[in-house]
Amino acid sequence: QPLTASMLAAVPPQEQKQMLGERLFPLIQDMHPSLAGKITGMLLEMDNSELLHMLESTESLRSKVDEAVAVLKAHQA
Amino acid sequence: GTNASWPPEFCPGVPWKGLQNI
Repeated sequence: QPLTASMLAAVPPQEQKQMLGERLFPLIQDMHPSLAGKITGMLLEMDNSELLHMLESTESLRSKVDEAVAVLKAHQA
Repeated sequence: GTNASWPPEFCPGVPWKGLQNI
């Protein structure tokens, strides 16, 4: 079942990020298998409302993943 | 920050430790 804002509101902040990460990771892994852990870590720094939106919208997720990859590669260079 | 350990890595099934100050 889809993750909702009310489900998140029922658990502590740290657990909210855990729930979001568990949902986002497999989607990101499909796009970037080798960087999925790092990308998920970066995206979890965003607001939960944005993360929920990314779970609902592949387009939105893909765009943020692309941004994260660019930042990650620049950082690693 | 821009240190070597950034960004914190998420691993499924492992408790997330990336954001300690939320």
